[in-house]
Amino acid sequence: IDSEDDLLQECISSAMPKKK
Amino acid sequence: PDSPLVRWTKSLHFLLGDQDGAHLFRTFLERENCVDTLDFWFACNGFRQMDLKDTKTNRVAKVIFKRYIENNSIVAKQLKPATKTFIRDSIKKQQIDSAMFDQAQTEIQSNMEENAYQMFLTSDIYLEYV
Repeated sequence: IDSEDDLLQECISSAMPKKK
Repeated sequence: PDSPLVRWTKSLHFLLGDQDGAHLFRTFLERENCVDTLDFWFACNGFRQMDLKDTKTNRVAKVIFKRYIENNSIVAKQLKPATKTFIRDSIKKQQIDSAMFDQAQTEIQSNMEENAYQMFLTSDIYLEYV
């Protein structure tokens, strides 16, 4: 099971802009 | 077309949509001790894209609530009491919805546009980068 930190980080990262 | 740097000055939306812009703004907010507001803003966007059928989505909603809203963090301080109550009730009743953080995100974004974003555009970090 992912830790809370991992879950949150994954959620934040998924919304970050990607390199063009 | 405008360079990314020019676009950053046009709106917070453009700044946060650019990888370098978002990174630099994050560095600025870390220095100002309010990076949680930006992390929360991105977490709201990430949450909105999650699949409601995935059990992970429920857990993420709880983590966002616990980290940013339930405590006395800078995000919690900038939110209206009614907004926090709405999210608390949604979690309690297990009414997880893609839009459940939308109002909170809007309030944080307005605050960022009026304050941190304006400060960023006149900050050393931004001017040195330019």
